[in-house]
Amino acid sequence: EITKEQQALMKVILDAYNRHQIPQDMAKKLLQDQYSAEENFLLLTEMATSQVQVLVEFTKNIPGFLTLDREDQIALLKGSAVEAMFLRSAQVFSRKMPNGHTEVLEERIRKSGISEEFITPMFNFYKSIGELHMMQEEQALLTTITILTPDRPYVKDQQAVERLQETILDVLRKLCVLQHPQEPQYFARLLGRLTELRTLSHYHAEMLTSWRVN
Amino acid sequence: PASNLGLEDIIRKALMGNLEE
Repeated sequence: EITKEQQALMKVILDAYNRHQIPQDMAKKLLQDQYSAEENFLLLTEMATSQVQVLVEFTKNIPGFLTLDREDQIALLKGSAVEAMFLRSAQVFSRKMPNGHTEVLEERIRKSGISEEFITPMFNFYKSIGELHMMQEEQALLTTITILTPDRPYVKDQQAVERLQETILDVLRKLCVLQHPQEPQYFARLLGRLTELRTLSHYHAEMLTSWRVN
Repeated sequence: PASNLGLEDIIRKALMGNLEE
C-alpha cells in the first residue's frame, strides 16, 4: 500500500515534472519547415541548454535534494543531465504525436549531422521506452531516480543520495504493482531502461565530438 | 546567451536561480 507521505511525495514530484517543461515555442520550432544542418545543430544545442535548465528547476523540487551538499547537487546534475535529457525526449517520441510529427522530428535529427551509429541506438531506446507506455507519475519518478544516482563522479556523500533514491524507488515499486498488476516484471523493466540509458549517454560524448567534426 | 556556457556553468547558474543575468 502507498502511504500518505508517499502519495504527497509523488504529487510534489509529478507537479514539478509537469510545471518544468521545455518552452512550447521551442519544441514547435523543431517541427517547422526544413532547416539546414547548421540551423538544426543550433536548434538542438539551444534545446539541450533549455533541457538542462528545466532539469535543474525540476530537481530543486525533489524533496531533500536542496539539503544535500551544494557540490554534490552539482555533481548529481552534471552526471545525470544527459540521461535525464534522453529520458525526457524519449517521452516526446512515445506520446501519441499528431500524425507525421514524429517522422518530421526523426528526419530533423537524422539531418542534423549526427552520425548514423549514434542515431540507431537513440531511436532504439525511444522505441523501448515507447513500448512500456509509462504513466506520467512513472516517468517523473524514473527521472528522479536517474538524478539521485549515488555513484556519479565527484559525489562525496553517497549515503545521503542513496537514502533519497531509496525512498523514490520504494514509491515507484509500489506504484508499478498497483498500476501494472498483470505485469509483475514491470518495475524491473523500468530499471532495465536505466542501464540502457547509461550506455546511450556514454555514446553521447562521442556523438558530440563526431557532430563537431561533421 | 546561455547556450554557449558549459554544462556546469548552466547548472550553477540555474541552481543559484539567477538565470536572468
